[in-house]
Amino acid sequence: KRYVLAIHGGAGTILKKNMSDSLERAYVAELTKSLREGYRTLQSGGTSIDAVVAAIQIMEDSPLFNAGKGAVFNHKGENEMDASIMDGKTLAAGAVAGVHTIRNPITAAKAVMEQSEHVMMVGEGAEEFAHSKGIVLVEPSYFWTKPRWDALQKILERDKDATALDHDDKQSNTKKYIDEKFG
Amino acid sequence: TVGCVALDQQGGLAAGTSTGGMTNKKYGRVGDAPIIGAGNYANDQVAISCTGWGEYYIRTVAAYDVAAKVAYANLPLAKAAQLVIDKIAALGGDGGMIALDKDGRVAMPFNTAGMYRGTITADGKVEVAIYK
Repeated sequence: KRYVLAIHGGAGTILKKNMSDSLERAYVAELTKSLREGYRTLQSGGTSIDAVVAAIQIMEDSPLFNAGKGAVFNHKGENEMDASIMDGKTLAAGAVAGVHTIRNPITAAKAVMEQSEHVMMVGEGAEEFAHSKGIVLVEPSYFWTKPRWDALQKILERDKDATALDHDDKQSNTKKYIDEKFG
Repeated sequence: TVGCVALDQQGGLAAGTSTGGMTNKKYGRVGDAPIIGAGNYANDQVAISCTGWGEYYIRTVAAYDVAAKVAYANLPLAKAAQLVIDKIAALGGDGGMIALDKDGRVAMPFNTAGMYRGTITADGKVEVAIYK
């Protein structure tokens, strides 16, 4: 077999006993859609960079995965996203970190790689750059999903109960819930 | 976290990774996903995208380590990727990665109960898996 594309949608405590048939079918459908979109790009003569962006955008647009719509919440209740991309042929690379309004962070990473002399941009600056390059920005509320919000509330509730912990140690308390984010 | 590695008709490899990070993160914490060499890397031999406990992937420079093992030790891709996941596990980290080489070989090791993953071959055959 000669593979031309592989994807992942996160790793973690994913147990069959905790997964409904319909949810499992939804994951399989989205992963398949992502693979086919990347493949279609390659078959039409697109570059590996184009294929990577096409495949990742499908998963960023799906609420099932921890990226784009469906991203988890930080302590402040915000979706705070990161992305990167690298071209193996040229060793060109681009990345964005800590962005809240870029609908598809992978497209912003590609813009950093192709349209700037830099490799990584963070926060508002990255969003300003993305906007200047015509990347689609959205209201932060676009990324809100109930399962992710509920997951944050559950952890905040547990943190509140963990009174023995020093205030600054509370972030490390997330260690035991780390698998809930699926990568 | 989501990721993709691809090989085009001209033999070019690329890797991408995108994430929302970890639930309840504070202080502008950034994981491995946007850090070239840690959660994402590609050269003319291999492309790698990682998912998991980011701090461990940063400390092990995980994605680049796979590429280095292939380039310098001439290890097969699957062996190189597994060694890096094993190193992360030994340090206490967890997660997985996808890796693709210039000859169309793929590796998808992980040390968690599951990893959402999929591949497609040159002739369009799709394979998707979730659990170990």
